[in-house]
Amino acid sequence: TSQKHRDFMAEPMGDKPVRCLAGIGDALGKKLEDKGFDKTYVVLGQFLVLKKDEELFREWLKDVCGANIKQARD
Amino acid sequence: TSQKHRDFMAEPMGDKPVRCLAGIGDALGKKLEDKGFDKTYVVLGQFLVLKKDEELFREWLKDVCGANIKQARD
Amino acid sequence: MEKYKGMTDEELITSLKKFNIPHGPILKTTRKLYEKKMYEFES
Repeated sequence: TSQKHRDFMAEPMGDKPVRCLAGIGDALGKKLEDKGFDKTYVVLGQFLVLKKDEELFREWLKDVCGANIKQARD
Repeated sequence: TSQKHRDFMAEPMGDKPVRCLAGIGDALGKKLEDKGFDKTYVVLGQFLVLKKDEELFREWLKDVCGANIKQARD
Repeated sequence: MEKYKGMTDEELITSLKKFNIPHGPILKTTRKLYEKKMYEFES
């Protein structure tokens, strides 16, 4: 995994902004924020309501902010 | 808090069924399950997607399964 | 796809159940994915 992901995992997510997520840079972060997913815990919530279905979650990420396959997998 | 809630909090929620939540008995549990909220982690997801807004969450719980004020607060 | 867009949440969840498609709740943020899943499944 990337250093960004290791940094993220090193402490509780608390109120971290969505751009702290590995794979989510400024461009994707802005799109997610515009749709209400401004914090990492909201994105976690979406993963949970999708019943932790990784494929469905990646598809959602592609739809909601145009993440490519690598970004979604990260 | 109730014994049910203390029992629930005593260990990771893992894959626990929604009826393990304090305030959610068989009747409310069935309604939640029918709408796809069959596990406690899915309900947590909804709370996070609602940005941890307790009032909004209680509102949602009332709408989705007819929880009364006490049940929603529990 | 239009067929699923017009469905109520209950109708959509009933269709998913009928075809044993694993699913979570139908929410504003999940509905589109399940409409797509139903469409792909039936086509």
